[in-house]
Amino acid sequence: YALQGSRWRVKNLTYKISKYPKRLKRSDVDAEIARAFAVWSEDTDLTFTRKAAGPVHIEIKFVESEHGDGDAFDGQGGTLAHAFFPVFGGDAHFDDAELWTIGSPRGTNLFQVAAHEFGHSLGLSHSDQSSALMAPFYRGFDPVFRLDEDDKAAIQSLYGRKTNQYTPTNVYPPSTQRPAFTPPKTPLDDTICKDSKVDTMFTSAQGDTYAFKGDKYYKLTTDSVEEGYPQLISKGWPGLPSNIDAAFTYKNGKTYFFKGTQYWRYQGRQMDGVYPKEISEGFTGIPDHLDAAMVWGGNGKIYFFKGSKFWRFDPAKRPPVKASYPKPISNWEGVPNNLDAALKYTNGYTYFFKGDKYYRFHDARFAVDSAVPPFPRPTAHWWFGCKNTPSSTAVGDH
Amino acid sequence: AANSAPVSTTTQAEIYLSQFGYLPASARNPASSGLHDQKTWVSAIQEFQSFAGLNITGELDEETMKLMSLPRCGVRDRVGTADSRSKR
Repeated sequence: YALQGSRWRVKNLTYKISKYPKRLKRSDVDAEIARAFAVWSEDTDLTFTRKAAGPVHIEIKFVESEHGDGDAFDGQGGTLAHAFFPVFGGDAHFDDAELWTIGSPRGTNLFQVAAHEFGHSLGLSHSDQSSALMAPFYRGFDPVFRLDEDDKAAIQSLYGRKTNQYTPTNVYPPSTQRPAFTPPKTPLDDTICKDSKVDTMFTSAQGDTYAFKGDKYYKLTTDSVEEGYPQLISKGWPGLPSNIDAAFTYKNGKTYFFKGTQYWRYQGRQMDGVYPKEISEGFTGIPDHLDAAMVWGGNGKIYFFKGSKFWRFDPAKRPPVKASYPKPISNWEGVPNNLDAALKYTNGYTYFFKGDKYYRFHDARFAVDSAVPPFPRPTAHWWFGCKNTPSSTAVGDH
Repeated sequence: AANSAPVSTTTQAEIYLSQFGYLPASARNPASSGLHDQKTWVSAIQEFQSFAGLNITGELDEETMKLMSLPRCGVRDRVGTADSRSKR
């Protein structure tokens, strides 16, 4: 999946259909559009409430050829519809020259195309997974539609997982004004810009990414630090000490923190039982005073790093660490020893952090990725949104 | 759905690749088409083929034009390089 870079800051969104298609009944269109929005509510806390008039987050129109946004439609076939990312307003336009149909293999299925366009309205770009709803090509009518895992991961990386809290949809949010887009800001205190070495980084079960440094933590956006951070770790995770060595979130939704010879387990922000416990008890075969830990996207196993070595831990196996471990970190081509952090990020890539630099790892090639600018790259610029800091470690690139 | 926008010529492919973010916007203007060099053209086709899951030949072959002719969403596949920071 791919993210455009903006998202709504509220999860209770409103919409209105200001221009209906000429060939379908309004009530049928209302129902299909509501169903298309519901696709994105299933796995997140997003809610979509229709309004007859007035300001809304997403405005929907069925128009033909040139319709005022400079991106004219082209008659039947070709471009079916387009939508704007949140930073550009979030509206969705459908080419009314198409033969929009409901529940039929004839023509173009309104529900599927609408659900796709609303993905853009929420901040998703096109995916290169052909089975994804967010793939750019219309695949014809799909009588048994189901949201692809790729799409679920995408929307949850922006709005978090569903927390099953009850959020009545007929309640209008206190303000229905469009949230203004605010450009990324440098962190309130820019110590992290002067010294961007971190203790650890991890992504929570809710899809939020955090950087820990000393007694403080930073919540990250897609390209910088969220407003209002850093905050104290002791406030964010009561009972958790400062100067954490390593952390990761496992597929059971729990986050594990490691420091010295001990570890803590949290469910969200709450300690999940009596901790700390000894690493030797809960993670047999894993050393203490770790450098980094992560769940690798390549196989879902837990990897621990210390000095020039790494261990693979499989909770389902006995023993959980095979006799062939530890192995040299040099197996991970291009990854240095003595890491600070390892992370499987929300875009599915694996990242390693050391000092003020970071490396993106290409899982399929099992080597540090090659890109422009090359890796390692300065963490300050790319993760903390620091200004006036280099975006590349390439010599002379200032 | 009928296709009112089949791609069967290089010029149509240029406009398509520019519309969806594989070539600079200038290529959408027929008067300026053909101004970019061969390397840019081949890499644009390769990028589209890679994104669409086709064999990456760098050539405007029949399979590629067939996919370019499918009905699709009008949003660009490549959303600008300005936010490459988000690709960390």
